[in-house]
Amino acid sequence: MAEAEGESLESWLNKATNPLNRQEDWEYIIGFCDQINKELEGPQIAVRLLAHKIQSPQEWEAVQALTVLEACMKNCGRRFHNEVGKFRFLNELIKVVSPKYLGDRVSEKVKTKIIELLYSWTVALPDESKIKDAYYMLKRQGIVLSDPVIPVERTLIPSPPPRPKNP
Amino acid sequence: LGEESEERDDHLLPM
Repeated sequence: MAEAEGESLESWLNKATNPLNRQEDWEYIIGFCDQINKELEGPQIAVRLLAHKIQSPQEWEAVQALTVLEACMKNCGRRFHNEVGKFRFLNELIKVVSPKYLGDRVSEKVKTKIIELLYSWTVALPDESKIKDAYYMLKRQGIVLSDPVIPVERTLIPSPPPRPKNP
Repeated sequence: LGEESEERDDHLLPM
């Protein structure tokens, strides 16, 4: 696809989170993930761009950005996990769910998805201690009342065992 | 050194 040559992280993310998308567009989501893996500073730049989109006043743009974030956590490896596991990025998620910051203006759908993601990472990435600190702070503040139930297929497991075809 | 100072500057949002 010659058209994809020269695409930047920003242009991939703009396409992947375009509010005019009728559904999540996995070609652009995976294009963004691949671009992160190609660039030396990919993860650092990507989390900054993602934080901005996640704070969008347009619900659909924010929801798509969270899907992109989830896909990056699955496809971009430890370099990306390390960036997400910094308070610099986690604080941007906290702002969205906290009523002291943007929480009162953000839809429940976006807030629920952020809390689900944070919780799933505390389980899947126990070494990223700042993610736990952030999640338990939200619990102490009463912003998270109980741990969400995460469907097995949405948990962050690097290589889930294949299902038997004909048991 | 760069990483260490980044670590020191990385704080949880005050609530």
